[in-house]
Amino acid sequence: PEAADLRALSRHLYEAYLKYFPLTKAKARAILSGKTGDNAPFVIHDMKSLMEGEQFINCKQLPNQEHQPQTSHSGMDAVELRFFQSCQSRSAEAVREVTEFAKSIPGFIDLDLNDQVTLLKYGVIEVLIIMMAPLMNKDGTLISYGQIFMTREFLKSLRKPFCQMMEPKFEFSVKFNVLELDDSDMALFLAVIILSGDRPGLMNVKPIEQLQETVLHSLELQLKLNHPDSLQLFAKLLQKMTDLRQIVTDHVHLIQLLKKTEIDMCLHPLLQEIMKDLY
Amino acid sequence: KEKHKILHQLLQNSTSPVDL
Repeated sequence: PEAADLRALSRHLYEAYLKYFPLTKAKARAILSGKTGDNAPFVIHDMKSLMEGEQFINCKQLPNQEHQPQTSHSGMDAVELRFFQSCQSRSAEAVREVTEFAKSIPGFIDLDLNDQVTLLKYGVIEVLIIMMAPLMNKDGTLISYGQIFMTREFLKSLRKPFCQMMEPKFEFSVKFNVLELDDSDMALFLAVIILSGDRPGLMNVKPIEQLQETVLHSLELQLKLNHPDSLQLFAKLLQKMTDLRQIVTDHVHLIQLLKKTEIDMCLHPLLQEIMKDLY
Repeated sequence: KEKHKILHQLLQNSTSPVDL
């Protein structure tokens, strides 16, 4: 394809990204570096601040979500579970956002519907983990649309296995952030991940690979223009996709372990659907 | 198809919010 077409594709995906993802990297980095003035995030660093912040999270929940009754889990042990349920609600909403983004990739909705489902099932957790990176630094992560900053130490202090959930994402994110991608680069990279022709059970691989190839060309050109001094950035970025698959596999195993050990835990139906028979 | 009911819905219902 001509360079002009590749640039148009890049602009289109960036616009879709801005439309469907409410917290951009630009905004997240401004919050993390304290450039938002009075709107500094609420910091959760211990159980006391979690309980204070929890009310804040619950107030901001989306209208069509059921509220978890506060009395159903009581005591300190239940704090983790309650927090985990909030994370699930946000993740389900994020899956919806990623689906809308996927549908905006030219040619995606013309693919076989079952293949679209397969691409989302296998791609969405990878996309969500990549999207966490801009929200993170070595000390913690923004949650709740950037209104809260939760410290890494606090997440590590939760009881097992909750304390094991985020640490691999921090390790990945800190390394990923060294690449210094911006939102327009991210949009293309997310599309490349979604259009992976090697997902198990795909019926018609060819058109998916053709779409991915075009987006890959667009990404390569974008990185050359946007990061002229960053050598081998395209290759380095593609290598991240291997690490990502391992993180997702470990994450899914951890959730499956949680399902067995936490009798009070209910997995969100959409997330259950995605994780069932996945790796 | 039943196994991925919500994903199918998300893909087919344009932008109308599916009951998550």
